[in-house]
Amino acid sequence: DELVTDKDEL
Amino acid sequence: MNIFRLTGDLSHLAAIIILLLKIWKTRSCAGISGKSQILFALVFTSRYLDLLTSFISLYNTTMKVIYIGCAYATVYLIYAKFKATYDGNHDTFRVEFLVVPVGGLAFLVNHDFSPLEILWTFSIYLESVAILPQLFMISKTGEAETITTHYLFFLGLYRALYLINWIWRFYFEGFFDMIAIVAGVVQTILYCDFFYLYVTKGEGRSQLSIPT
Repeated sequence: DELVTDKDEL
Repeated sequence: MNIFRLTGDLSHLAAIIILLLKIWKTRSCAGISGKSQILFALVFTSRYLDLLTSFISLYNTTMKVIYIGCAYATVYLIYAKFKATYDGNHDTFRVEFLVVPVGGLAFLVNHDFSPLEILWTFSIYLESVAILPQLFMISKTGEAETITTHYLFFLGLYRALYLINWIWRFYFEGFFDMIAIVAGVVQTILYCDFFYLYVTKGEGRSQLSIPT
């Protein structure tokens, strides 16, 4: 996954 | 997901719904800063672009869509449907003084120099200060309706609960995001003065004022 930050948190 | 994260999300949702219902039921957005609401719409838009690239969970997607939808609905009510009741004369905070430095900072301090991550970082920084036009407006008019103070309370509570969530995640998952934590601390601190007034003066009174 290219996303490094937590995209689960809103 | 831990209990602090969940109650934080629900507190955030409560704040958004409270504001939307207040405006809808009273047919008025008096006392509400349209500028803060535009900033929040910008926050959600720039943060949740991952909706287009990845799927995390049904809960995640649903909440993100609700947050974005409600943010734009609120902006629509303030600037279109109930425009006549919008208190523009008192909503005079210069948002460019927030957006421009925050944009610059997002370019300089981020986890990854990619468009999606810079926009995510921008949204984190912007969210931490997005309430300032609203607080400025209250300090200018010297009062806020009770329901507006409930909105602010839940909005502040949400980020405070997220701070506890991050402490929890650091201990139990080793998760640590400096950008989110620093911005979250700043955001929570901005509400401290308000929290104090809310607790000490809020109960039993119809109005609350924040001294300048």
